[in-house]
Amino acid sequence: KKQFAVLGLGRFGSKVARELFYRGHEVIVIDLNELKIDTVKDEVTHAFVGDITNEATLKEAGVNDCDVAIVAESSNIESNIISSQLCKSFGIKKVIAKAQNTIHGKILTKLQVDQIVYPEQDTAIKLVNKLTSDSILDYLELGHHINIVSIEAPEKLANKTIKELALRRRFHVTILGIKRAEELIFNLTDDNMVQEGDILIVFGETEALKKLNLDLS
Amino acid sequence: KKQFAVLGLGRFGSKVARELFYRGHEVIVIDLNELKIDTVKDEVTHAFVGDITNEATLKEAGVNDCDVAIVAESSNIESNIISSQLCKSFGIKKVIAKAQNTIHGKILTKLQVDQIVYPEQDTAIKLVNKLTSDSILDYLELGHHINIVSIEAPEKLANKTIKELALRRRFHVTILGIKRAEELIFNLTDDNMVQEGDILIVFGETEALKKLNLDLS
Ligand SMILES: Nc1ncnc2c1ncn2[C@@H]1O[C@H](COP(=O)(O)OP(=O)(O)OP(=O)(O)O)[C@@H](O)[C@H]1O
Ligand SMILES: Nc1ncnc2c1ncn2[C@@H]1O[C@H](COP(=O)(O)OP(=O)(O)OP(=O)(O)O)[C@@H](O)[C@H]1O
Repeated sequence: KKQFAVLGLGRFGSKVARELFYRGHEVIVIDLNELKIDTVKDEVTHAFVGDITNEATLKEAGVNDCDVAIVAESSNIESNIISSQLCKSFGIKKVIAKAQNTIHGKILTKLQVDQIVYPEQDTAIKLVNKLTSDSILDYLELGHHINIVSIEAPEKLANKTIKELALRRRFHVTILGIKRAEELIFNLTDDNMVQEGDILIVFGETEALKKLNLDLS
Repeated sequence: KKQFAVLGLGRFGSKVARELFYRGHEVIVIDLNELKIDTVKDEVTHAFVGDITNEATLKEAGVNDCDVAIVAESSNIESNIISSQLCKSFGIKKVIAKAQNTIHGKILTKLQVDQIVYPEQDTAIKLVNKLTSDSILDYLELGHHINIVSIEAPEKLANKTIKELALRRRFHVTILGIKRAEELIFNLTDDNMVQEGDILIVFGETEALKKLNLDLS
């Protein structure tokens, strides 16, 4: 089991810490706010009131012995950078930091932080993707420009067979399966008929899926 | 083309606004901070300095005519709730709000906000998933507890055939395909052999995939 350190208990840090602990991992957390530490201490292994930019504090808390450190404080860029640098200097195998913006992120990259997280920006992109392509419910990126998406079948496809849809010929995409109610049908034949409310699981190149999506909406 | 309103220009709101505009949509933004409005005005359709809890301000900005309103201010729960309620009262088809925590989210649900976003918490879960299951690279949720995941094939699977892997019998999961270099192989036979570096695209129930993942790591 790995040992994790979470530095800073904002919404992101708190959630990371609690979730890791809930999944059976050892989690050490540090925050300046006594009230936050008090609230979280039963939901993590050890919780310390302290400054994440203080090297002695990090050592006393055992952060230097952790396998993974997550620098979750991000409003104070200076503290985040100093704390990240200290974690790297301890030789922690994986240092992850939440960045406030791309400039902050670039600085962290220069410090060789192993992974940089942009929760607000990433979620924004995910929301915009969803808002600007109504039919696509979810997607899995398999490689550059190759995806599996789940697309809501619009009314005009209802009561058409897989053969009649001719998705491969018309759009160069492959239908892998149909999700109907909570059932998944993966062994499709040409005669399977699409019903209203069906969700089609389609595989193809990004451009091809875009054309399909446009045609369906 | 749809009309969008983004209320509050934190990291999440700013990104949503810019991205929507970049994709060719009309975006109206409102924020109290003059400097932020000044910085963003060339990257959106209209930018107004104003209070998102002020009904007259929202009407003057044309928010009531929008198809989608995103209440992106979330540190001040009261402002977020009032603004969300005003947007719902305008009859805006889709009102999306960023919530600070689940209690805030429950209140928004009672106001019948159409979608509630938790960027920090969702990204935290995504990070923890990645940290606690090295093999799973990406996943698509198809329904309650049913997923497609891409899993890195560890050394011990190299040079075994699909038949020898017997994933269906051993774990009740189905291998849909193999991603090798940037190639995707979807028409697998029992004799296909897994190579080192292959990424397996596997379908199955969450619990079954967990067992497979444990066995592989
Ligand atoms: N130098 C420091 N040492 C320890 N804790 C700190 C330090 N600076 C800030 N914190 C703590 O970090 C926490 C919040 O971090 P931050 O300001 O990034 O919050 P946030 O931006 O609201 O985060 P999130 O978006 O994840 O909710 C607070 O609990 C605060 O007490
Ligand atoms: N009543 C209001 N009317 C208009 N703008 C507001 C109002 N209250 C706050 N804002 C603006 O909302 C913006 C920030 O929102 P918020 O406090 O949610 O930021 P944040 O939590 O840092 O967001 P993010 O996590 O997305 O970065 C600020 O630009 C602020 O000026």
